[in-house]
Amino acid sequence: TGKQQSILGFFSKT
Amino acid sequence: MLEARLDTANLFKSAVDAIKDLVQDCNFDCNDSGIALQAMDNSHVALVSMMLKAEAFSPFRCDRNIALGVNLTSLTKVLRAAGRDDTLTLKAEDAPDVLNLVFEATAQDRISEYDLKLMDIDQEHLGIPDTEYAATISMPSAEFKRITTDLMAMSESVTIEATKDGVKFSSTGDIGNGSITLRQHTPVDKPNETVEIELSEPVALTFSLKYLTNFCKAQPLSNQVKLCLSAEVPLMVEYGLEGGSYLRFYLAPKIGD
Repeated sequence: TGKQQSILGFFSKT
Repeated sequence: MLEARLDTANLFKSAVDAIKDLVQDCNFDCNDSGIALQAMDNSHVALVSMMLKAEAFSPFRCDRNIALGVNLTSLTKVLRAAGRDDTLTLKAEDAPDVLNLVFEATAQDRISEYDLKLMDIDQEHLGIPDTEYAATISMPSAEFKRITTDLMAMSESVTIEATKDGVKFSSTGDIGNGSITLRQHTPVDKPNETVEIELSEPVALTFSLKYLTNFCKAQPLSNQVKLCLSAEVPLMVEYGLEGGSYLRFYLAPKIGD
């Protein structure tokens, strides 16, 4: 059912 | 210093209860606009973003930025001592070692007071980009909980597909497959049962049910939940609270193979 992505791949550290 | 009073402890109890299994140690960031919290789960798959606006409290006072580093398991232990209808007052000094919590049951003239030790938490803040979502689904929060629980019995993942015809939740597992489709539904007399689908383009994404069922612990906070989806970006699940306060969860999708 697909590979679990990380939230860090979408939201950048500020 | 911080001083923030809630008419009923219920809101804070339920909010902490909803996130305590997802995140353990986090900062409550207090300033004059309210109390905010942002934290990722350990595996960096989900993000919690909570905003309790100053207007939710009466009175609310916070002169400068204060970060309250809290262990949520410990906070839960203290909050268990608060009655749902007690008033709750949070107090902290400017550079606090402890968070002071006072629960008052006015009818019984009973006052309980706790100091919770705080910790230094070096927290990474993530910038959440403003997103024009392809689909926004508003639905009863109890329905969302039922769907995630039911499909969890079939599979560890769910595909959420929004089209002009409705929103379809489907799962395929070892024992077979299952799906639930909801169509737009706006009963005049029962606004809490409304299902609303705003769609700019059809979208289908797959998510882990383990996380979604976890988010559903926020169900007591709001009768309605909002799901916002766009292709290949995290799902946003929002429980709206009174006066623009909110509890939001972001969940990274499962993509490809």
